Amino acid sequence: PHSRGRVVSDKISGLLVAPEDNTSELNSLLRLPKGVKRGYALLPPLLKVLSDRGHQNWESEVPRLRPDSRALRYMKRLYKMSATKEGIPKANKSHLYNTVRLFTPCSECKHRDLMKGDVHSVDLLFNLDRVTALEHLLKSVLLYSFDTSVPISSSITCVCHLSVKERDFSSQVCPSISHSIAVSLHFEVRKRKWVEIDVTSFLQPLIATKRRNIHMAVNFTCLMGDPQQNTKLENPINMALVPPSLLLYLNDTSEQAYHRWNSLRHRRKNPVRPRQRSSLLVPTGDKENSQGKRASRRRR
Amino acid sequence: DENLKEAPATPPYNLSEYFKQFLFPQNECELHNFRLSFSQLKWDKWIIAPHRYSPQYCKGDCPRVVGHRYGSPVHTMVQNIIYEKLDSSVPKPSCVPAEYSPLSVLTIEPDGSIVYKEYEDMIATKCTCR
Repeated sequence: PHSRGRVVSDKISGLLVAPEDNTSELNSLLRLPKGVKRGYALLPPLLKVLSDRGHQNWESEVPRLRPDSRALRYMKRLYKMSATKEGIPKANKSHLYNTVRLFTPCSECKHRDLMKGDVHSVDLLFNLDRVTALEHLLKSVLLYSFDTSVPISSSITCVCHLSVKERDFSSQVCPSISHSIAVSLHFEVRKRKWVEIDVTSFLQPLIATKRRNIHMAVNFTCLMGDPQQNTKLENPINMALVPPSLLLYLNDTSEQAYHRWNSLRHRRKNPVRPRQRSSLLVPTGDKENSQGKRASRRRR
Repeated sequence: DENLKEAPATPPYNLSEYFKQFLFPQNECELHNFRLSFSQLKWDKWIIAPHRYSPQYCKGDCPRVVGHRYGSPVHTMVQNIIYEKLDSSVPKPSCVPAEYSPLSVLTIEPDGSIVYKEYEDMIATKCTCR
């Protein structure tokens, strides 16, 4: 049983999670030989997850949030840019990530600021339970989608104030602000449905410490006009902003994830080996001789 | 001779094809196509993309002299000799995948978050005898 446990590939991807009607079928595949508790302990962790989840019925699990349709549209577009129709990852050297996770905020308490105009600030809580220990952060982005049906002049300027809230468990007061940044953006909405705000350096310390919940306050103000042409930034746009999603570009270092650099290295390891020129092996004393030979060979 | 008598008079240029059938088994070990759609498995509720997936598979008999054709190690021929001459309970070499390519998958997680993932070794691209 021990060696048989080794034969089972540990490369079965997380893909083979049991949906509702294949549970029995998948279970029979994953069912361990009778009384092989020891064997179970030897199975790669992934197979344990599969055989456990094999008992859960996809539908009967706790009701889950349906993904936001805008977020789904964005991820489908990201998929089309990253893989072919058949699902083969494109050999795009610029993208080192092999995992991209999009989280929509669990809860947000929207409160309009009393200031003039539409200062849109929300409290957002992102739950990052799905990020595994082997997934390392490469880049994180707040993703705003604009409702472009609203007639807006071509260019607008937005300022985004971000602050992360630490829940101070010692005292009952509301969470304190641990650190904040302000990001100013200028862009043309007509051409863009999405605005990405890079918050990598801002969130890096939290995600590096495997923080499960990230609580942040986002204050996002957009005004008409272009500061470069020093047109007076006036009459803030009354724009319905959808709470942003959090996008994490990750490098999954687990075995079943695809590692581009690995395949590149693999190709480098077995190149079509160039034929060794004999002259390289000639000791230096005969250098002139070999050069003479080489010249005559080249002439030939 | 019987074969030649029975065999139709083949034009000379087809001779190599004709003799090939004696050199290698009819259903030689090779890569076979297989396409599935996640809707057949009823997984399309949580696997958004790709819609179709071609894992392919390897099937066929391994010829006795597998060396250069399949990149098989010498052990494969030793195993074949053991099977033929010493102990037929030792299995003949099997036709298995030798190389794979990755697959990108877009799925919805139980918590409603969406994940794009690239998995290693999801599509067989080459077969070998081992």
